[in-house]
Amino acid sequence: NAGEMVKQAKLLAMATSQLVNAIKGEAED
Amino acid sequence: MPVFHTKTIEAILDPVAQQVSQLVILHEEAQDGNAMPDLSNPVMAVSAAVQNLVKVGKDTANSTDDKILKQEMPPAFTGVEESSNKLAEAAMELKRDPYSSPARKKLIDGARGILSGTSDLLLCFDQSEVRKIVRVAKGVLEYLAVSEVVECLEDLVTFVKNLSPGMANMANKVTSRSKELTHTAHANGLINHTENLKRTTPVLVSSMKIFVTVLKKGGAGRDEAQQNRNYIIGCMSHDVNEIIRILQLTSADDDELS
Repeated sequence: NAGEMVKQAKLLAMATSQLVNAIKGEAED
Repeated sequence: MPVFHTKTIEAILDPVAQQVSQLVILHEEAQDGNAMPDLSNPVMAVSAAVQNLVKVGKDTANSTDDKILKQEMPPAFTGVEESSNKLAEAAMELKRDPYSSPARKKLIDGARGILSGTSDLLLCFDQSEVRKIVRVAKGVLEYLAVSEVVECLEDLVTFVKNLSPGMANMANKVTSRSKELTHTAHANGLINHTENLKRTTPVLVSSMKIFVTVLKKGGAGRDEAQQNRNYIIGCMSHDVNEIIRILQLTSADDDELS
């Protein structure tokens, strides 16, 4: 389960990163 | 910027934490005044990832024997789920009004909440792993106390046969743990106390052998031999107790290790 928790946390971090980029992309335009 | 307790957690969350910090700065400097694009897709991706993480977390909480982990995980689930809901609400509000300031604030709060909630969840799990190492260390501590009842060579052989694998197991686990910590003082503390134990284990065996030999030869010098052995047990017990204490520290406890 440790490996699966870390994997899902990484996927969430990636999704959050893409969301933040989408928000920032607008802000930096 | 948050301080992450382990290198695994840091590697996962630090890049996002930096991005969120930049976002907060942009928001505070009011540089995010343009119309917000439709965020439905990235917000849905976050929501799906949160659901997957929570599902794995719940499976873990259901299958573990660790009562503390069972207790501590649900609030962390709530934290990430509420933040995910906040992001969804913000995205809907921004779809209606792409300039909405409260919705932008909600977005940032949601992103921060995802970050801290994921950190809390990983930390809960990490602390459960720490408790497993602590159990091994407490086993060594209990076994060290047994050394005081060893009075013959046969018992000494049995004692050493049992102590050696227990001590090696603990040393391996503690050394691996020290490599995982981001806090250098905590990591060094674990390494130093483990090295002390590796050095003093043969000294303990030697002192026990002297004590057993003294008894066999009639008992002259018994008190000195016993005091010497007990002193070494005391030193080793101190090292194991310090390992247990340091293992349980988090990065927030910087001042604890003086």
